Amino acid sequence: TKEFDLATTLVQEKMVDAEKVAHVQNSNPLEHALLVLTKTGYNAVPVLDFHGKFEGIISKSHILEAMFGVEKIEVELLEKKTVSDCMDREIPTLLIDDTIEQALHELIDYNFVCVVDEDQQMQGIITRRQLLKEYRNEYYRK
Amino acid sequence: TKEFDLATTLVQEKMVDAEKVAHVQNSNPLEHALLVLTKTGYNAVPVLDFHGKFEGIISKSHILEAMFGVEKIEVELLEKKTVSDCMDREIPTLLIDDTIEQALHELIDYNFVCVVDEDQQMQGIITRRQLLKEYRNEYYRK
Ligand SMILES: Nc1ncnc2c1ncn2[C@@H]1O[C@@H]2COP(=O)(O)O[C@H]3[C@@H](O)[C@H](n4cnc5c(N)ncnc54)O[C@@H]3COP(=O)(O)O[C@H]2[C@H]1O
Ligand SMILES: Nc1ncnc2c1ncn2[C@@H]1O[C@@H]2COP(=O)(O)O[C@H]3[C@@H](O)[C@H](n4cnc5c(N)ncnc54)O[C@@H]3COP(=O)(O)O[C@H]2[C@H]1O
Repeated sequence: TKEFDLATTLVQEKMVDAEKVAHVQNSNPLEHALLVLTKTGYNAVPVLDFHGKFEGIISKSHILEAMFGVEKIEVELLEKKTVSDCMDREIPTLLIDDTIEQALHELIDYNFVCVVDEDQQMQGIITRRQLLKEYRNEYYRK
Repeated sequence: TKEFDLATTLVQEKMVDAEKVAHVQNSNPLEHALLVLTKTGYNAVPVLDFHGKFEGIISKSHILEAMFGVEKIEVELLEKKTVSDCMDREIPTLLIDDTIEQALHELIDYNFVCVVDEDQQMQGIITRRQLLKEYRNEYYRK
C-alpha cells in the first residue's frame, strides 16, 4: 500500500463531510442546542451562521454553565439565552488544502477542528479519532 | 534520541499519574460530580469506590440526562441521585504493564483509558492527547 505521509495528505481526504456533521446555528435557543447535543451524543458541535459560515463551537459545558445562577442551578436561565450568547469563538480552523500534518498540531489541544473554504463555509471536520486511526494503520504498515 | 516503539513502551511511562487525575466516588451526590466536572473543565472523569478501585466513568452527558423529566428539564431530579445511579461501568481498563500499542487501540474509541493494577486500584489515565504527542514527536524524528 502507498506510504501515508502527513505532509502530503490533505485534510479534505480524511475529514468527516459537512453533511455528516451535526451543528447548530448561532441564533438557536440554548435549549435547541442541548437537544442536538443530547440526541447526537457529542460533547460539542460546530456553530454556523445563517449562511453556513463557521463561527465557533457550543458544548455541554457551555450549556451547564449557562444554568448556574447565583446560589443554585436554574434551568429557567436557559430560556432567554441563545447559542450566540454562550459559544466559544476562539477556535482554530483549517482550510481544505491544508495538510494532515497541520491537523495533527491542532488536534493535540482540540478534540476536532473545523475545515472551511476561503469564504469560511464549513466543508467538514477533522477528528482525533481519524488521526489515531492513521497512526495505527501506519504502525502496522511498517 | 532513542527510537520510540509502541510495542515496547509501557503505559505507566506515559500516563497521567493518579494524584493528578480528578475523580469522584460512586457514593457522591450527582451535584458534587457536576461541581468537579465544571471546576476541572473535563467532560468526564473516573469513578472510584471507597477503596480507590476503578468502577467506571461519569460525564456531563450523564448528568444532563439525569435532569430530563417527562416534559422538561428538572434540576431537582439531581438531588436524589448519586454517581452510582448514572455512571457508565462498561469501560475498558489497561494494566500498568500493558503497552502503548494496546492503549492506541482503546483510544480510537475512547477519550481516555484508566490504568489499574491487578487489584483494580487506579494508577493513572492514558489520554488521546498523550498518544497524539507521541505521533507528532515520532513524525519529526524521522
Ligand atoms: N455518537 C457517537 N457515536 C460513536 N462514537 C462517538 C459518539 N459520540 C462520541 N463518540 C466517541 O467519543 C469521542 C469523543 O466524542 P466528543 O463528543 O467528546 O467529541 C467529538 C465531537 O465534539 C466532534 N464530533 C465528532 N463527530 C461529529 C459529528 N458527526 N458531528 C458533530 N461533531 C462531531 O468531534 C469530537 C471528536 O470526535 P471523535 O470521533 O474523535 O471521538 C469521539 C468518538 O470516538
Ligand atoms: N482543564 C483543561 N486544561 C487543558 N486542556 C484541557 C482541559 N480540559 C480539556 N482539555 C483539552 O480538551 C481535551 C478533551 O477533554 P475532555 O474533558 O473531553 O476529555 C478528557 C477528560 O475526560 C479526561 N482527562 C484528561 N485529563 C484528566 C485529569 N487530569 N483528570 C481527570 N480526567 C482527565 O481525559 C479526556 C481526554 O483528555 P486529553 O488531555 O486527551 O484532551 C483534552 C485536552 O486536550
